[in-house]
Amino acid sequence: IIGGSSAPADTIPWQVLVNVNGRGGGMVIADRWIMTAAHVLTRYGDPPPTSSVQIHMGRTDIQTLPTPLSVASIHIHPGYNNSDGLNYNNDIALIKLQEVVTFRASIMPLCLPPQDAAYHTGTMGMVSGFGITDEGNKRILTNMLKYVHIPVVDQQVCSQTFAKMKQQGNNLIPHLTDNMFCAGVPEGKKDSCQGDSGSAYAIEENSQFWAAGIVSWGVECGKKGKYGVYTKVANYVDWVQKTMQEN
Amino acid sequence: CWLLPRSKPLMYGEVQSPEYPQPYPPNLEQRWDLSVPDGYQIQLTFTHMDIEASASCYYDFLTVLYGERVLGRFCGNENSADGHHPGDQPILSPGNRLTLIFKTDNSNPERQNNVGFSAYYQAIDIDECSAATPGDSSGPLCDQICLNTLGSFLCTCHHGYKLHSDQRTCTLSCVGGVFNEAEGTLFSPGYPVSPPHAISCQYIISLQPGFIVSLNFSDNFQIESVDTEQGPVCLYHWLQVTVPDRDPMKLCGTTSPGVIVTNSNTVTLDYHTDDDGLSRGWSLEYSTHRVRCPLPGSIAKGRVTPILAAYFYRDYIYVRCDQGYKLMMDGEEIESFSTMCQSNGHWHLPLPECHIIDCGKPESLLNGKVDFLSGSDNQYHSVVQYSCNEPFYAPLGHENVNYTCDADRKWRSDNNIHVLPTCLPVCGRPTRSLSSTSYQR
Repeated sequence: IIGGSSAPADTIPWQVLVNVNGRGGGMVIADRWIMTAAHVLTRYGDPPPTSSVQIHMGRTDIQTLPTPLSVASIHIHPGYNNSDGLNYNNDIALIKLQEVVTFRASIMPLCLPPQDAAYHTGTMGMVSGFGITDEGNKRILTNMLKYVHIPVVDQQVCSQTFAKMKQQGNNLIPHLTDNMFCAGVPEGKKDSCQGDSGSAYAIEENSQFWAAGIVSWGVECGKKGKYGVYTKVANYVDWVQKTMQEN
Repeated sequence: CWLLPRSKPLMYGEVQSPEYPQPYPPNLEQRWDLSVPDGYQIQLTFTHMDIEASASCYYDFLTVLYGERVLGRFCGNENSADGHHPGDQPILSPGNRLTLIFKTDNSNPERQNNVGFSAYYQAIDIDECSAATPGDSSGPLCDQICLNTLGSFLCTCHHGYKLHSDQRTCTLSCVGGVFNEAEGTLFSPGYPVSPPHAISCQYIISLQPGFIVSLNFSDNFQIESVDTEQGPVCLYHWLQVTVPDRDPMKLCGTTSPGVIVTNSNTVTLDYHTDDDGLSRGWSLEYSTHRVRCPLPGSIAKGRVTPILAAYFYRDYIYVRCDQGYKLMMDGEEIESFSTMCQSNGHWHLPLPECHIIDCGKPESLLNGKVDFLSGSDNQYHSVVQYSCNEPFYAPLGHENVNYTCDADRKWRSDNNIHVLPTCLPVCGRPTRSLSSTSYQR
């Protein structure tokens, strides 16, 4: 998280640390289910064996993590195919835990988007994670859970931003689809970053947070005029519920 | 001529004039000899009679005879002015035989219209005990007791006598009489007339256990007693009343003992007289009643049925507990209870107790808890409340649910549901707010 703050205990109780040969994030959505980005699990190709996925939750300091929770199954969205590294469409996955988690102050699910979920430009959301953060001018990998509040960015503005990058000769930029939305500030310095992937971009509404987005991708972190791209969870509520019911 | 086997007399039959219902022929003399079994008499009833009417039934007539005795001579019809019609009244023969003779002359001016007669007969049992035997003036049929039977009668004797071989007279014999009816009458031989001297009779009243015999002597009581310095004693004549496990009681004198409640189901009466003296004897009516059991009392949180003023042998009582209570006996729960008053005057089972039921420990609720609101030990009418572990779980329906221990030993909600509530996870509401940790703007 760039430009954020350390999260005190129990303030982001849905935060999950997903470790598959590298740090990623996730969010608790039910007592046996974690939602994350598909690319967190398929970073090195096919989905990893469940035994190699480490799940931690309920802590804000990675140095005090307890025994990881066992994974029962992994469910990558069937539409996710990022073989060229530039296609983050349908970047969403579910992890089923072997054991039920009992919720408490430090572990609580994040709500799925309401039926009338709207992503209005300027709506503030909160993104969190254990990813790269900034310390002065340096980028460091923090062990503390960080968060930052950033607004939803107009989809057209965001799209133009990436189009401009392509015009400047940077062709290796992923495609922005309707299953994604952007969040951030034009002046930069507030953003999610590597290691935050899979974590939640949560919007608070009526004192209740819901999962608006999943940290997916971006070009650099916290740079001026560049925004982070998030999987638009509202587009996947049916798939999420169906997957949980069938499994 | 062949000797025909003697046929068994009929119990009923029909007699009609020749060619009935066609007119009868002239110059006729026909005879019917009817008979029924011994001990019965014949009742003859005419269904129709139409014989030439004449004064004194001179020309054509039907004569009904019992032996030589004419029971009736009939002619005419229901409407004729002359003649003698039997009407609707049946003719009853004194014995088991009856003869009918139908005679017609050779001149019959209205021949075409006289069809004769039709009658039926049936055997009627003779009550030999109440009717004097025909032609017998030798006195009663039986010495003491006469019992009518179909077609016959039986003689029997009072206790103390036995039937002589002639099957009619009774001779003194009064040992070994056993009475096992619930009530009856006993009296000394010949009572109230003085019996022969030197008799020794025994009467045993014996009923099954559970019944108590009471003796009720009539006022007319006279057994010779002997006056001594110590008062009258039953020295030569006595009636001894013996009840098991108790001293025998000798009775004599002229004062009736009245009612004696023996408290026993078996009583032996021994009546003794010697060669001298005068005892007219005694009579008594005995009755029985059932042994009484003590009142069962009441039961806390239960009731005994039926409620009676007194309970006797073979009476049953039942115990039911109030709603929410269970029957307990010797520390064990029983499904139902009944007990019977025994022949010894005791209930065959002691009364049980009614203990309050319990519903057992209420089932635990996943991600919730259960608290007692009232009552204790999970007993009937205890109330518990299920609640979810808030703020992380909330009840489906958003309200905590109270469950009450019901009479069927199940915890039930106010909506009569005994399924546990469900605690649903609460999402997106951290207990600690980020905004509360920083006031910078």
